Amino acid sequence: AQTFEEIGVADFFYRNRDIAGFTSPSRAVFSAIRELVENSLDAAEDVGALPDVRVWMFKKGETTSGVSIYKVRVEDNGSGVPPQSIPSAFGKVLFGSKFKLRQARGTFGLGGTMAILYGQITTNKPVKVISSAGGPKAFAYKLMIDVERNRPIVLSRKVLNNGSGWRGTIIELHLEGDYLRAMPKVLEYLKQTALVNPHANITFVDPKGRLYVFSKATEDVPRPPKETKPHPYGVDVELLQRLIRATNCRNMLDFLRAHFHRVGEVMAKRFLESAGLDALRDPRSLTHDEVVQLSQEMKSFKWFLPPDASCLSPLGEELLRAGIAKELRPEFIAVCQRKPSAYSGHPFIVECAMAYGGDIPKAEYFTLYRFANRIPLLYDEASDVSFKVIRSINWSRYKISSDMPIAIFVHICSTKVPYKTIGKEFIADRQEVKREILFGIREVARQVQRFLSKREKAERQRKR
Amino acid sequence: AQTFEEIGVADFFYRNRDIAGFTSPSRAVFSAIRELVENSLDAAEDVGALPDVRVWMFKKGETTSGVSIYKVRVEDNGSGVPPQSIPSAFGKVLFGSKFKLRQARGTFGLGGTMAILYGQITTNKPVKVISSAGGPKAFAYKLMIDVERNRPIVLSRKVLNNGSGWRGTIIELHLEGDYLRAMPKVLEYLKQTALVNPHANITFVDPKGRLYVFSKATEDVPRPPKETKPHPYGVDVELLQRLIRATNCRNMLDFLRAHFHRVGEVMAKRFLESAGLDALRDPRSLTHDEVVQLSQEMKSFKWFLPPDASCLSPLGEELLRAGIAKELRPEFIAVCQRKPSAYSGHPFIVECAMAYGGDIPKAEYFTLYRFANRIPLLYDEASDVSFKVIRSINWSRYKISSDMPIAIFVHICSTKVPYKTIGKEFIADRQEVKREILFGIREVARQVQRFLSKREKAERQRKR
Ligand SMILES: Nc1ncnc2c1ncn2[C@@H]1O[C@H](COP(=O)(O)OP(=O)(O)OP(=O)(O)O)[C@@H](O)[C@H]1O
Ligand SMILES: Nc1ncnc2c1ncn2[C@@H]1O[C@H](COP(=O)(O)OP(=O)(O)OP(=O)(O)O)[C@@H](O)[C@H]1O
Ligand SMILES: [Mg+2]
Ligand SMILES: [Mg+2]
Repeated sequence: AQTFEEIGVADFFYRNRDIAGFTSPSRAVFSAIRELVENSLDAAEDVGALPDVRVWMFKKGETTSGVSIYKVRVEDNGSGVPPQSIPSAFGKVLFGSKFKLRQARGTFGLGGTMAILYGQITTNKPVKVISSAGGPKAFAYKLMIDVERNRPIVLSRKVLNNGSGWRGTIIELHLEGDYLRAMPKVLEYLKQTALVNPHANITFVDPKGRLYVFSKATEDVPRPPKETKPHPYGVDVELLQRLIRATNCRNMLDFLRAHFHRVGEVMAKRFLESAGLDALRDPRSLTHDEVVQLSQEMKSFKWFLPPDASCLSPLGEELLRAGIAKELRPEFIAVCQRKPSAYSGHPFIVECAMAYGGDIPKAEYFTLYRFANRIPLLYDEASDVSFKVIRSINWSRYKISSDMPIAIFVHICSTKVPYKTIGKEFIADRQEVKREILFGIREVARQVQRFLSKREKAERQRKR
Repeated sequence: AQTFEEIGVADFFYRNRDIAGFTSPSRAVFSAIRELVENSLDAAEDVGALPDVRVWMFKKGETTSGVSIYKVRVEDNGSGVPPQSIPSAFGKVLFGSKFKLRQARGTFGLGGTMAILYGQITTNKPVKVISSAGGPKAFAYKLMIDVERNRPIVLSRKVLNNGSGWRGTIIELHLEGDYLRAMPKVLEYLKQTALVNPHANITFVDPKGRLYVFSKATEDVPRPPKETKPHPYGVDVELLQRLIRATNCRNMLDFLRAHFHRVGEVMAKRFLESAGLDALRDPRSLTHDEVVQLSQEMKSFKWFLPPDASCLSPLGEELLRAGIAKELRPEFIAVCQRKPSAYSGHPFIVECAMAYGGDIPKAEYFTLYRFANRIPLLYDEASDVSFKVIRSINWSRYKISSDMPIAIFVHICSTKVPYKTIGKEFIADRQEVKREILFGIREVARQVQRFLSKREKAERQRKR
């Protein structure tokens, strides 16, 4: 007969490492560095600091079967983590500070913890975390993860004098890895991260002691993204029930104005009228079926204003142009920032660019650079929504052929990037996102077409 | 300042629907049917029955914004679920009976529950489950999921007289969906499921009342897969610690023989000698560092026997050939079953086939059919390890060109299929798996090459 069991969530990710991007020793090196660097960038932006992220990798030995063991150390000047939250932040899966509706690189609450988990199951060494919020004290922890119960095991905790008022976090972990195979992807990742984060200083010392420096190109800190409320178009029954359970509002008018994005008094009244709901009704008195009806009415009410994207922090055309120029030195760059749109109530902005010539190689097909919330996506390109859009375009209409030296950039920023995988390899093809990418790429394709025909004309005139 | 929160695992999958394959109303229809059908097939095989799975979809209405609401009903003749386990099996994520090292379609403990969760958040209707193990009673539950706490909410529970001794499970759920867009994929899924499960009867009635019948082609039930123990090459420190905590063995010799696959007395002694560990030592007395050393020594000991694959249940060359012949009526079929191999201690077998002509269309590239543990994989083909292998092959060596009417089949069966995504869209590229697929495809490519050159020769002789 069958035996039934329940497993914990950390145990789930321990058993299914491929899911979180830890398929092999080389992928593990990439994923570990990436997760830690993204946490550091988020932490620096949280306090409005120009990020200074330093990564070291030291070779520490080899296993008896010849796989290398590395120590990875990442140090940042971010917000630091409050001491009482350090054990859970690094020793518990689905614990974190990014579960809000706000644009950030982190979103799942498990990336950094997965890197620590992988390190622990391959080397059985604890992670070392040192963190301070800038006060007189800094806190140093040695932690392991209780995988079956998904909770931190604190091996040691020390309080240090922080005379210099240093603020930030240092993480040190050991893991089995294959740096040689991972190296090209790691360096490409850091290079592309620097491209879309020109305000950040990133340095990397690899196991051979080679230093790679990606220094900041600007002193301007990007406008920090703001937290937003859910938009009426993104509600479902579960969300409504949670809001009703937690609300202090005692009538529907206040409830709609207080909890939803861009719903003011006038709009709330208009909606309640059209839905046939009494404005003075206590939200907690709604029946099950009324909640379902409310959810459907909110989704279909035509007059709600689209989500405003002031809560988002896109790259901006100037920065995108500057980053591409620096990295690829192309002859021509076309850039386009689409107007804000939304899927399931989540606002998003798509930014596209197309570059021609310079250091861009001629290849069988265009070179595609994908980014989401200022992080580069380097794997599984063919499943990504951007790739599918590019493949669907008839390029001969723009007198562009796929073997030209052309690079295409797509960046999407949102309060919730619709990743298809836990390892953030690629983005799911949501209709609304697909449409915006298509319009963005068509716009830059037209600009490149104009550039090419001007060039051709000039070429022809020169020949006469 | 940051606010830290912890979310539950059901809440995690509620917030990240794209991850589990519920990206859009049309994808949701596909995913829901697929998850329920796979559970039914697993349940029938658990009791050695010839599966009889019936699927109905009824249109139940429309939301105010015009999205259709469907009722999905799936009935099977499987094992049934013990009444005390029904609420958790269908109302709790990461609860199930497939967490063992045994080949099955299910592996994560969340597929069916996710379909129920998606139905609940879009329609707020409970799921109905009726199940019996064949005894005098059947049990009917109405359930919902408490998303925040990841536990079932039992709305009603009835005990029914089961006079006819019926055995099986019936699931009824409502969900928002788009059957029109989903239809081609749903029908393709059922067709390909029938192809690799020729012992199963599958019927489907769609919302328009059209009946689709995929009747069984054989009465033979495949050899049921057996549960196996972990193989020494797949250990890590976490696994060893769990085994040591739970073991009744009081010396290392017994410990190795009792808990590991294909480790007998002689082998255990040889290993312990080479690792320098005392055979009489109590496993519970090992220190932290000794456990790490033991894990590394086990991974690198060259003389352990490879995992034996008697625990697996591959399709078999005959069945694969018969299934392809029935569906595509090709002129020629080459089939190859590779010898068992292993990755991370999990045994797997790769089966390949290549078919030429008949109903196979000429296209820009080969048609690829992918299967894992007897389920078809229909999405994100370009990220799958099989696709990458096929793209890496120089086909001109086999005088085959990609625009020929050729279909390639790859099936992998294992105690743990290395899926890359929770939605089981595609398989991660583990080195060992990649190698076996490459050798399998090369073998069938050679056979097709021989067939084509014979055909050509015959053609030429006829012309003279
Ligand atoms: N370098 C850091 N500085 C400050 N806080 C950090 C740092 N690293 C991690 N944290 C805190 O620990 C939490 C957990 O990190 P983790 O990477 O596991 O999840 P996440 O970043 O929230 O989401 P994701 O899984 O998408 O990465 C974060 O939410 C953050 O609050
Ligand atoms: N039709 C069925 N007959 C018998 N048992 C079932 C049926 N459907 C589900 N179950 C039981 O409920 C459990 C949970 O099912 P669920 O689909 O959520 O996870 P799973 O099948 O174990 O894994 P996966 O996430 O890979 O599908 C199963 O493990 C099985 O024990
Ligand atoms: Mg993170
Ligand atoms: Mg299942």
